[in-house]
Amino acid sequence: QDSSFGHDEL
Amino acid sequence: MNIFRLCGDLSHLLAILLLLVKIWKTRSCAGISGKSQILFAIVYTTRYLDLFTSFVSIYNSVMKIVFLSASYGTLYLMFYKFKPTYDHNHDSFRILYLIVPALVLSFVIVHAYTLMEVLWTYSIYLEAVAIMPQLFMVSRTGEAETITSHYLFALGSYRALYILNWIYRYYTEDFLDLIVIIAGIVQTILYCDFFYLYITKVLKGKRLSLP
Repeated sequence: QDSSFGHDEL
Repeated sequence: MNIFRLCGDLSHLLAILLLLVKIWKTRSCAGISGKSQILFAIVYTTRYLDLFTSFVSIYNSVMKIVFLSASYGTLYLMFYKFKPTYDHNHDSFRILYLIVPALVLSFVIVHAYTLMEVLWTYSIYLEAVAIMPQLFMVSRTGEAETITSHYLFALGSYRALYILNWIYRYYTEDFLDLIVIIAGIVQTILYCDFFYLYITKVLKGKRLSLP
């Protein structure tokens, strides 16, 4: 599972 | 990526570089809150740890590295190279009052209980209030240099532009991340008073001074 939760912004 | 986010990022980048160049050129960090800069360094560090775990794009990675380096570069200039010019008497905001509640909140309201996610959430909450020591300093001294005002305006505009980006993303991608959106709104509201002074004074060529 992607632990970064898919945050694609800065 | 949309135009609002791109402009937001560029505004953010401009703010950070403006501050760095200002301190370097004037050889002074007078009027700048070291405490806000410490908070921003914590924000970037806790948020961009994902440089090592997830890759979004070259653009994202490069910006993260630039933000991190510029932030630590600013701390180096303020607390080492130009330390004698640091106005610590006026920089008296208690940052523990921001650090601790943001930490508690990031354990209470968070998408998932993983280390990276809690740290990311913490960075979002802390960023929302990180400018408070700087605004407090401006209110204590009653004025800000014009270049410092430009810095604050660019830094405040960045999250305001991100709000437009989230509205756009909600309609085009069904993107809805309430944590970042509400924190972003709080962050932008904190700047409103300053925005008003900036538009009514600084843009008319006057120095920003409080009545």
